[in-house]
Amino acid sequence: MIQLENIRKTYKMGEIEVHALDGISLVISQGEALAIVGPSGSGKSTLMNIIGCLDTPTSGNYILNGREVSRLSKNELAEARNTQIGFIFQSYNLLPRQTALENVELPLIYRGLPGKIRREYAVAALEMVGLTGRLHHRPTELSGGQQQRVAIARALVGDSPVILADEPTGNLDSASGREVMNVLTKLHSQGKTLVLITHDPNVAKLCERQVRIIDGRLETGGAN
Amino acid sequence: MIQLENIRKTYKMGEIEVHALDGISLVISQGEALAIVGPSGSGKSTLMNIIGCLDTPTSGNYILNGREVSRLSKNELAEARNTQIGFIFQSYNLLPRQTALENVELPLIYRGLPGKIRREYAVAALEMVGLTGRLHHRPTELSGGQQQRVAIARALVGDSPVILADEPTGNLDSASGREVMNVLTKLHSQGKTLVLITHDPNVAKLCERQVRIIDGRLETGGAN
Ligand SMILES: Nc1ncnc2c1ncn2[C@@H]1O[C@H](COP(=O)(O)OP(=O)(O)OP(=O)(O)O)[C@@H](O)[C@H]1O
Ligand SMILES: Nc1ncnc2c1ncn2[C@@H]1O[C@H](COP(=O)(O)OP(=O)(O)OP(=O)(O)O)[C@@H](O)[C@H]1O
Ligand SMILES: [Mg+2]
Ligand SMILES: [Mg+2]
Repeated sequence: MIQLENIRKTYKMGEIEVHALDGISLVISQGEALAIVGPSGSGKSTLMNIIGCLDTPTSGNYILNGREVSRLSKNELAEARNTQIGFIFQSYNLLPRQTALENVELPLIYRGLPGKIRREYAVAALEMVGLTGRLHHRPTELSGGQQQRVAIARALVGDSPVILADEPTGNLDSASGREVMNVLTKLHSQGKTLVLITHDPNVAKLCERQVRIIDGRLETGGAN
Repeated sequence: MIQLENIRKTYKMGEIEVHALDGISLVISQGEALAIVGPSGSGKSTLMNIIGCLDTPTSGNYILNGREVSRLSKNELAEARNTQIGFIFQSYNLLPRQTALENVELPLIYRGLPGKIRREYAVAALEMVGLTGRLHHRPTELSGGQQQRVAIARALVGDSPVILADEPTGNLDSASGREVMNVLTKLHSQGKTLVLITHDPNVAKLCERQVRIIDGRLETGGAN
């Protein structure tokens, strides 16, 4: 259960204040599939980074599974990120000197799984996104859409209950995009919570609920 | 005029050979708008990098405006890249420590334009893509779609006769995407050559001609 209350995120740039998030309140229930849409620059990734415990709000409350995130210790936060949340980043954030396989194994290293098991799970995750032939390529030896799919495999390998996907199909042709959405919707049907930022209306409509962000605020005129 | 004859690009990875381009022949006339489509990993960006003189083929000929590119000197190649071709990269390639404005001014520095004129042109290019309010933000202070639009502005500021656009709308909502395509189609109607890689069928159909790449080859069964 994800509960955001009056979340603000403000950046100071000299004299100017950028209100990236301007008072967002939102509840996401366990097992829900929510699409977040809105114009470029409206605050979607900023909101996702707060939900994923990678960024802190300037003000407001974030209650994750009953606990106020701002009061968690560094270790508890890291624990939440590693075991509770699988994050697909808009710009992938792959380690440039590691292969696709090594990048996908990374979340399992944090959990202390032995090498043989890690490799097995990572190979399976890369197979789910059609990258069986690219296991030992580094990011610079992969196409844009292949890098995106490595980022997706890495977010899924840990079997986390919550999946946060920031534009997961932006660099994929429609066939690869459909394959990825089949994987995500199948995981959702198994009970995972899916929060999905997308600019593609065909992807958004696969979610049971949609919210729109404009200028850092949720658009009203629809149940949020 | 862009003339590619039997272009191959092969990567050696230990024992394995990856045939990223497997014999591509293609002519693109001055003033044409060509869309390049095809699955993720099929070779589109690799082809674009060769057309943009950023990469060399393993074999085959590339004749640009009547001159064989492999016989050009380093200086002549740099000249071609800076004055003939505006390139919008799939992963933007922005300088991380420079602001949006400084990134867009960069092609004009190579041409020796004075600071005041450079700034004027760069501001105008950023205005064309709706970024007037973000001139002094660095890439990490911009959203994904805003970074993409800085990359677009930088490719257009030099008024080059050829525009190469690799997935220019992948991270943009439909409204911003339409604005960008309006800019590109207007430049094409003024006589520029436009080569556009896209996964979006709505974007592809704005071009007068389409080719499809599959496994490093042009699909036949249509005039290429
Ligand atoms: N570090 C920062 N400093 C100043 N402004 C910032 C910073 N990071 C983001 N912003 C601004 O906050 C706003 C929201 O950014 P965000 O990345 O959340 O947008 P978005 O909705 O994900 O956009 P897109 O669809 O283009 O990815 C943008 O206008 C951006 O310029
Ligand atoms: N340096 C490299 N070493 C080995 N293989 C490479 C290298 N660079 C690219 N490749 C491979 O070449 C193929 C073509 O890559 P390319 O980037 O041209 O694809 P693309 O059509 O642009 O894909 P996308 O739509 O995902 O961007 C891919 O299968 C990729 O894995
Ligand atoms: Mg974003
Ligand atoms: Mg590509």
